[in-house]
Amino acid sequence: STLVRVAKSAGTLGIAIEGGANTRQPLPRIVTIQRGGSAHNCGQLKVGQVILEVNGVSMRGREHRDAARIIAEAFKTKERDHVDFLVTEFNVAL
Amino acid sequence: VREKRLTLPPSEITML
Repeated sequence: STLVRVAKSAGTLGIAIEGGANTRQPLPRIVTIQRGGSAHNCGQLKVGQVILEVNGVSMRGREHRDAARIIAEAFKTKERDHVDFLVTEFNVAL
Repeated sequence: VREKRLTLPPSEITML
């Protein structure tokens, strides 16, 4: 797995995710990266990567909306000027 | 395991 630090360089994070607990994709997976968003500017996140942790918070066992809320809040908070993603290329189960 | 996973629903997609 890889730790990717995304600086909040644009007004949006600019990723779409699918998956979460109790779906076919048990951990959130990046399905889109929008041009001009912070994630795109960072250059290290890629479509297909599975998100294991966000700012050290595990995505394991979290349903889709919970995972999405955690990512949205991590981007929104003014406590940090970046969001740390632990990602993997592999679709790890549980 | 494979058959069980196929019975799970697809996920919605959220833009962040």
